[in-house]
Amino acid sequence: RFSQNFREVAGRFLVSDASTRLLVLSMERRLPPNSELVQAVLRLFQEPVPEAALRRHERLSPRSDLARVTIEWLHVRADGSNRTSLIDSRLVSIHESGWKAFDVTEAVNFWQQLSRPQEPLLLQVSVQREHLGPLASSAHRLVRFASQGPWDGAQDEPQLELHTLDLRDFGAQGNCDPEAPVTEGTRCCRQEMYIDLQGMKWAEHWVLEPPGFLAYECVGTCQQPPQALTFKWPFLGPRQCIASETTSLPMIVGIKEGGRLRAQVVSLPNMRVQKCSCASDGSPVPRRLEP
Amino acid sequence: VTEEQILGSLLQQLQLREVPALDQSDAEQLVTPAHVRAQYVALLQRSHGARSRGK
Repeated sequence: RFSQNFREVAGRFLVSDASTRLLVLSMERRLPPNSELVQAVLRLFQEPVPEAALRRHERLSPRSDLARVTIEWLHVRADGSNRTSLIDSRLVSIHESGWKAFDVTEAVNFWQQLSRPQEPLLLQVSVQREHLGPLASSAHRLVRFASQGPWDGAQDEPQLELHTLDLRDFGAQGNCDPEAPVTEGTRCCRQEMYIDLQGMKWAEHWVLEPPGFLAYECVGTCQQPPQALTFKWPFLGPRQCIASETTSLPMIVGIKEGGRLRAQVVSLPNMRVQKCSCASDGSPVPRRLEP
Repeated sequence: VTEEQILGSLLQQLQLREVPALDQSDAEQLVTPAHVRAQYVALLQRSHGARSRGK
């Protein structure tokens, strides 16, 4: 505004009037110890829209009967500031009612990374217009979800389903028993494997330290979930024994620069296995919680 | 971890295309200074403690 060079451009606020509710879910003792979370499903009960309101909506804005429901994880930091992460979002119709499912596995993963089990899981549920713009309908105003009541156990209050696998059955064991040979039936474990660098031709005169190192490897097999579970989780492939944590290998090597030779330290990432685990192909790799 | 993986990773870290041609006399005249050894030991200790993300 007031510039000699630019023509004034006035903007207009679009009223977003999203309705946002905060769900507070106690998580204490919900996840069994030594278990792997496969999926977390939030189920919200969408209440039927009264007939009269439906008819009035059809008259006023017949364009669309959809609204967008978005689930965000709310992280209240120690300094009191808030941060949200988008977890799931889908369209619902005002002509439908009943249970609506949202995949909130990632929110539970974030909550687990906080390592504060007594803190509740906070989920922000927003109902917004199907899309932005002057032509968007106002169907979202008719979407209502049954909320957490003051008393527990009301039939239609939000439900959080946690689907886990017991790692005592489906997980790995720590290190392999050096006395026992590895066979078909050996459960996934970490086995010692020594790498002799001095035995490698290319390392001669070049690698000064170490002469060799324990790299370890993951061997053995993992128990597969029963048929019924694989049917329930079609996105998961077979469970495999993999290196779930690795660490780097520092070395001292000789470097020739300008005809002179000097010793230098270099670190090779992911060279040694720290931990073996059973994991399924296709299971989402949890996003790491940013500080 | 295979021999090729170790060599590939080392060349990549040093941004070399091939193994440098060093001979016995090079190796014999090379002395590792104390500060380089200290750096190596510190990294070694840290790598035993640190946990990185696997595959």
